[in-house]
Amino acid sequence: MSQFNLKQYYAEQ
Amino acid sequence: KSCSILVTDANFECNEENIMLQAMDNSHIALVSVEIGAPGFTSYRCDRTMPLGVDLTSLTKVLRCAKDENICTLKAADEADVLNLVYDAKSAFFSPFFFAFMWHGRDASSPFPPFFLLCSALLPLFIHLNISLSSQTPITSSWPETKYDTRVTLPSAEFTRIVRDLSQLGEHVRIEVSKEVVRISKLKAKSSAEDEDNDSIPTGVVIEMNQHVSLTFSLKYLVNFSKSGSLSGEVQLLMSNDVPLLVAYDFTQGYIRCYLAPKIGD
Repeated sequence: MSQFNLKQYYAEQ
Repeated sequence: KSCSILVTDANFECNEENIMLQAMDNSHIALVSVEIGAPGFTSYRCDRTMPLGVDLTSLTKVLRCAKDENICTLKAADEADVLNLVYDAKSAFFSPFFFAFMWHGRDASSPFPPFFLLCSALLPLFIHLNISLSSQTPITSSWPETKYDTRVTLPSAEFTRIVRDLSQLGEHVRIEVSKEVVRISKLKAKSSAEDEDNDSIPTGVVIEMNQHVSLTFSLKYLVNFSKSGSLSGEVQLLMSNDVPLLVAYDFTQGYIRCYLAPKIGD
């Protein structure tokens, strides 16, 4: 399993 | 104290209405957001909006000096580089902290010198502690309001117990929410083929959902989040597939909300 990256996620939003 | 487990330093943003903090952990897996409204304080004054960059590890150490009955006053002057904490002892008794200071090195055969007499009069009233303020860059990026597919409300003590117990058995946990059941399953570190289900439907659980959700998270972070359980009798878990989990503890005049990135893939 890999880890979702929060910083990247919110940046893309 | 709860935040310091996740982030080592952060900015307390102060304005006339509240104190807020937002910070992401170094690994970009968890984000914590705290708000305490002005009415939540016995007295509150903010003449100018300002960030207080604080080393949370140090702050936690200083807060350990306080007893439950102490009133803690936080003060920062304009242009100051220190946060001043004053503990006002409500009771007339000396705290252990004062005793340690006053009795250290005392010669039992001699009377207290004037200095100690002065301290004995003043110390029961106040302890002053200063913490240097850092100029950390505030996290100004905000995230969009997320519409979650499910919301599970349960007693915070139950949530704390579940994640703490499961953390003894594995590193990850899968949370599945269907119409009538919340299933919190331990995942083995190497294989998910032999999941060991745990009874996870304590009394007082409310499930609101639009869509079945199944997400996997690191238990270590959930255990850290659950340290905020003493702030609120209930905790809310808000989830949508492929979206960060929101663990929300709301209290009378504020909240602490923790966001956790899910694991991806099987």
